[in-house]
Amino acid sequence: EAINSNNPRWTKTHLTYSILNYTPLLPRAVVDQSIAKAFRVWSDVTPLTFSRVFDEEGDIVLSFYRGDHGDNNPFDGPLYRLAHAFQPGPGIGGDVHFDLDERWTDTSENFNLFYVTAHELGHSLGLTHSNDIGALMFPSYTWYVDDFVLNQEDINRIQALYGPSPNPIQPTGATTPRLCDSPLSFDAITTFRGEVIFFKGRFYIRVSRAMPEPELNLIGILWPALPGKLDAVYEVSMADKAYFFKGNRVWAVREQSVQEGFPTDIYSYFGFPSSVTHIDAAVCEEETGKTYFFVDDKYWRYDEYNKTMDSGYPKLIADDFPRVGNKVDAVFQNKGYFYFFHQSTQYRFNLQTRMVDAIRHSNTWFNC
Amino acid sequence: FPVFQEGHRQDVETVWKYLENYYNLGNDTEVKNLSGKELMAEKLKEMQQTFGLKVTGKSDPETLRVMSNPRCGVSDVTP
Repeated sequence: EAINSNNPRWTKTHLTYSILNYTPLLPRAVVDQSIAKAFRVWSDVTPLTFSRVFDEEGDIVLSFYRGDHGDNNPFDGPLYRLAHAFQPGPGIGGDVHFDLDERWTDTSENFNLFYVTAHELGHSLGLTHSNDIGALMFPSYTWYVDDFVLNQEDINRIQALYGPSPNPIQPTGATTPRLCDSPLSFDAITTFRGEVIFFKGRFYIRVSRAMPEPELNLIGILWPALPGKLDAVYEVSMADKAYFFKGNRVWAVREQSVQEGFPTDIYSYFGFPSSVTHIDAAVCEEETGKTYFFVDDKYWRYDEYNKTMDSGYPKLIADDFPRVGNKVDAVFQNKGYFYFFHQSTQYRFNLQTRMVDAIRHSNTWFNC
Repeated sequence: FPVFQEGHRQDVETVWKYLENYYNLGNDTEVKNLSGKELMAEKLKEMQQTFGLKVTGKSDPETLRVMSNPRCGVSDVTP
């Protein structure tokens, strides 16, 4: 595991921390809560415990500074350098410094204090940066969403230093998709302005003829307002719009912006009955303007021109899409085919013959 | 450095500073028997690998874009 040279680590498992000063941009209680929550990220996955001290200097001191603050690592005003921390040790060791000139928040607006603190505490405990873009220890600030989950790589690295959590139920973290190791399942897939975008957890995988290799990145980098772990996505290319689904909510997106009035619910916008609580997969057939919504073993059809549900639906998937199976994870259209995905298998469905004519592993699109 | 046009020189200075801050460029200049240009290319490749960029050893626009992202002040390589 990649850790600092000489493997600096704390030799005791109970550590104290103190907060020297505050940012004026957040209430003190919010700063306290953000920092306490950041410590819990690491105490949840190791035997380490942390408690705050008030009358003395803690092992880890957290403070806000502007510009040059005497540690040979000056801050630089708004943006760029956000914070830094020192590896475990006495004195300044383990301490965390925040740039007072940043706009610190407790929301998804830049820069979330909890998220940055959790990252810096990784250094305070002995971790270096990670080159896994999904890891908390990735050097760049990545988009923060409320449903933060520590990456498995972060867990493996911190446990290599301090051992596992004594908790009988071992925590598991999110993993960054590895495109070519083995066939993947997907949350959703859509065409998007001539490209194909696959969605998996917090990540998208973008496949374009202009790029030799697929691009893996966080959904929040492209669409900050969207949640992760989407259920379905489809593009209406004639309207240059894409719809993103999670639970009973839908977001309409053009380019990188969520359209006004969204997110909204699928009942009022599409006319689904209240028994439908989620959409598994969706695709708009470009030639007809008909959108197919797949929900469990059934499908609905929606007319993009009339903006109404077609009558006579839902129907059974198995009846009209033979060999596709009873459940669809994701689907998109490419030329004259629908490509259906379920678990690690894709089914190529010919729209002319209305038959599946090829079954392959799911990761054939990644030039592996 | 080769002669750069205005603007490009600023990019090179930005890249050099970034690599000094986060990839130990200044210290390694003395240790490794490489010219500044060679060392910069080597460090750029290291940086591009870390960030999942196309590894060119050159300060292409995508590399410059990533360098301008807000980030942690701790270096990406030890010490």
